[in-house]
Amino acid sequence: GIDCSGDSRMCCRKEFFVDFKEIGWEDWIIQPEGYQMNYCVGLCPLHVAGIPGLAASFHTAVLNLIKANNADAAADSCCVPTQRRPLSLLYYDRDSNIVKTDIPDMIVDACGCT
Amino acid sequence: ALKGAPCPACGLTALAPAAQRDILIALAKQSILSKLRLPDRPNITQPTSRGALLTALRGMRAQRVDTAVSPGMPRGGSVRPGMGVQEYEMLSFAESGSSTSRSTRLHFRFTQELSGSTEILQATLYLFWADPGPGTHPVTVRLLQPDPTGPNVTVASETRLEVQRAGWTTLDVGQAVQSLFSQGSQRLTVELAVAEDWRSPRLAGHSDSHWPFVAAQARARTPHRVRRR
Repeated sequence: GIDCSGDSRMCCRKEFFVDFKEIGWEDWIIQPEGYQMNYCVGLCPLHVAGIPGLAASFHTAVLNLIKANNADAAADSCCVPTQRRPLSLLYYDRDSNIVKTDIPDMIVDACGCT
Repeated sequence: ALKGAPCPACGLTALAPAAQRDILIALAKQSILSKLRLPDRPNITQPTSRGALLTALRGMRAQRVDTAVSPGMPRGGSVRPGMGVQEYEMLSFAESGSSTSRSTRLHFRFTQELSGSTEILQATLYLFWADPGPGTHPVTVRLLQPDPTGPNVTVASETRLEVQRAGWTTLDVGQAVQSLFSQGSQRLTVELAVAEDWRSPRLAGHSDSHWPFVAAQARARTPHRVRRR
């Protein structure tokens, strides 16, 4: 996947860190200190549909399908997460118990075009 | 898109950076609270002392190692996250209940979010005895749970301990906590009763890092997630 830089317009991963202290959540979330809430943004013109983030052979397969089925008719390609990992939290619940859990698929590591 | 120019992908004009930041932070809050099934951020009335927290976390880690070593312990199979199941580890510190010269009651509350569709994989009660004095002291540990038909409590289980020296004692309370959850109740009461003239069981003080706690591992079923390919 590609990380967004400067004024890149193609599909890429934008980093965004939410600091729990800044939003006043540091009293109930013990660990970690923040949440890396990355997201995918940018264009997916047809000639890059299925680019890395997915298997290169998938990219070729998509291109062949587009050629075979009249490019105009092809649906849009979207910039989506292709690799994600869990967010591990240690926090106080409403009874002041301490809970540790891993929330799956919360952090985007890579983006790609469908 | 550059500020003011329409976004090439959706045609909307780009948001000012400050507005975009506020929206992203609101999204992050909403996403975390919904995944933890919390209606709003909890208000912490009595944060646990750092000492008690570190002691309990060490206990939890030791318990996990034991589980890993002794396969006989009840342990759910490893489940891949994202399969509509979320695993939790929880520390519930005791609240002081009523006590007499011969008995002490402790209350443990379990979070509303976890009751219902939750399977308790393991739950262990940790009790620390301070200076019990010479000899062996029998202590009866009763697990009480609310009687679903009325205001009383029923004895879910009774265990007899022989306290000989200061230190931690652990007790498996998995069954009792599971039956609490299946009844939709969230409060476990532990009664410690001593015989003879031994003064009421000398548990460490609340501010001390040896305050009693229950360490539990639970698995909650989350609404099935559709994974689009």
